[in-house]
Amino acid sequence: VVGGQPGNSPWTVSLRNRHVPLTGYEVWLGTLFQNPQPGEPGLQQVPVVKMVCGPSGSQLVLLKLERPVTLNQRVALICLPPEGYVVPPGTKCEIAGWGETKGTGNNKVLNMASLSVISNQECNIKHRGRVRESEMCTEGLLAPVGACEGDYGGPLACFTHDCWVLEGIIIPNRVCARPRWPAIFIRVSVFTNWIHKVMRL
Amino acid sequence: QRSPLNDFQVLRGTELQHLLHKVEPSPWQEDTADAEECARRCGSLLDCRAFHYNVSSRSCQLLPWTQHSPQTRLQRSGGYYVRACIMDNGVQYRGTVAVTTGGLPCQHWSHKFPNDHKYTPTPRNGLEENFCRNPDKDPRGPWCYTTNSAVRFQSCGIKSCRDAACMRCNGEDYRGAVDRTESGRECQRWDLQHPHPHPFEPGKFLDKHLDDNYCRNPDGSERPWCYTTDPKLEREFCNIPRCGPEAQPRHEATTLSCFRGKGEGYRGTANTTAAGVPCQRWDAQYPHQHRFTPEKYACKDLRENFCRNPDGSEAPWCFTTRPGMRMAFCYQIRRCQDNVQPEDCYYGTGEQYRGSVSKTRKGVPCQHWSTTTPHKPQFTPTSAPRAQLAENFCRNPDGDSHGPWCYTTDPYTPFDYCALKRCDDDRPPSILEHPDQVLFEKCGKRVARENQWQSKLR
Repeated sequence: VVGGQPGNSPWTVSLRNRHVPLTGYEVWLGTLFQNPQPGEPGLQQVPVVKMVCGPSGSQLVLLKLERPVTLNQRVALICLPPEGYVVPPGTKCEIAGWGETKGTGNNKVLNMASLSVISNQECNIKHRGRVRESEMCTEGLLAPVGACEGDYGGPLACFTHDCWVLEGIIIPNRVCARPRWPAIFIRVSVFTNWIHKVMRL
Repeated sequence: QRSPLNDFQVLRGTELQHLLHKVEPSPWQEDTADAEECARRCGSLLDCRAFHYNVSSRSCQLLPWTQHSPQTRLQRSGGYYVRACIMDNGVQYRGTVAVTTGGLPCQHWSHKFPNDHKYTPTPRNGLEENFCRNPDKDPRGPWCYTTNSAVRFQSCGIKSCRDAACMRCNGEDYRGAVDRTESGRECQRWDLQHPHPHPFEPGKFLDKHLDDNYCRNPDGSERPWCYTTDPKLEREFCNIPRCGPEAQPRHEATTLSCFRGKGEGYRGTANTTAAGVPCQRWDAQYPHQHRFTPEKYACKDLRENFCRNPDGSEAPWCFTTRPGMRMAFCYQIRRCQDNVQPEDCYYGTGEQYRGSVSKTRKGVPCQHWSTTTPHKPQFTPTSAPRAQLAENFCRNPDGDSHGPWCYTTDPYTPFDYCALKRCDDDRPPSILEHPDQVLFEKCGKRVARENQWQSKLR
């Protein structure tokens, strides 16, 4: 995350061992450190056992873990939005990740950054109509603030009705944290029913 | 003179594993003369169903289960590995070839007819059955007495491991049996963590075939290597002959404008990272020093500063021109659609689709709605009559916003969307026009950030 601050995001998962086939992937939770020491209290490491591809063009996969994680002060559930929910412009959100800071922060810990949602209509002005309904945007700030390499797949969590909701998924944008340029995320509410369906079926 | 072994099926090189670790089989019984003796002991016990017999330690372990019992698994035995080729003069060869270069069947070593000889099989000298062996260190390699009295003995022509398999490219798909490094050190088994602990567990790298202690290249190195049994040297390259031009290189489906799989076949000219940072040339060592030089990875097409995937990473990548960012992926390159061509189209969410397309977007045939295998359906012709769930046609009984779907005949994929597309003249309602209200129950709570983080800083 460029232009962020160290922070806490108990639903943010770190995907590790991606240089191996899926059978080697692991998720790490419950830590703020990019390289937690073995035995760090609260760290949970769970292998991934299955991957389900999302609807065409969603850039999403659902990962099934080998076993449930333990929810505690460091690991919490985040809400999913109802199907088709559109985050109102101006809603306060935040991104989190252990990715590239471009020297703007401490890249040894989880960094967060606050962003505000803008409508697709407004976003399409700068992106010349290329933003799809299954995507959403946050406003471009004067200073470079946003996600970068290593943050992809991370959350855009928005505070709605007194709860944190997973409204967006970080995807690679043309440029990291480009000043005055809206960032594009996958709109999770377009896939909420699919998520529930995969778990149900 | 019925042998007790007649009651059992012999499976060489395997072992029965019980998946519940708590269940212990009986201990090993040493000094068991042979498998027959072990079979005799098992046969005399009502609860003995199978047994392990270890030829080299001459020990027997009785088992109350078989591979057909629940929670058991038959797997390759780690203690049994046979190399099909020979190192040096093949004195250690223990393969099962039993025919000579002239095509003559070999005579059993325990037989003195038709050719009498001085050798006697023992558990140590490996003179088993009528397999080719080299008890007298013949420089021409393993041989045997033949069953033809006119030809007393003949060589078996077993290939040297060095020549049995050659290496293409950087040897990522070398599957030969060389187990020595270029300095002659023996390789450490991949499924052992000593003398050198390492991350390449065979179970986690199934596609790398990290068999026994053979040289392999699981990490995109320039050629096959192994960890050594020498505690002072962790790993070392192996000398593997390169395949000649006549050996057809495996054709990677190369792509130019998109990438497939991990993008190892991508040969396009994208030369920036997903975040727009220009890539460093592969033949430069500045700002980042690296080992991926074009000459050492000749078949990876490391031209100029194009995004490539020379080491099996998850997508094409490059070293960046930014000193603070060593490498980055080129996710801006589109992933090739490996979907099959849509065969029909639908309107809206496809709830009214009544066509007869019956395969998924990956081309997997759909399961019949009325059957229960391989997946137990939640939507059936009786439970969702209005959806007209006929045969295995694609339908949308639950109003899925992503279109018609079906249960699949792939046991690992319960359901998937179909080889259909939205009709060109379809105008679905936009979700952006009517945002509706939201109510949340539990979830989305977290400890107040400030106090937890401050305590950590302090």
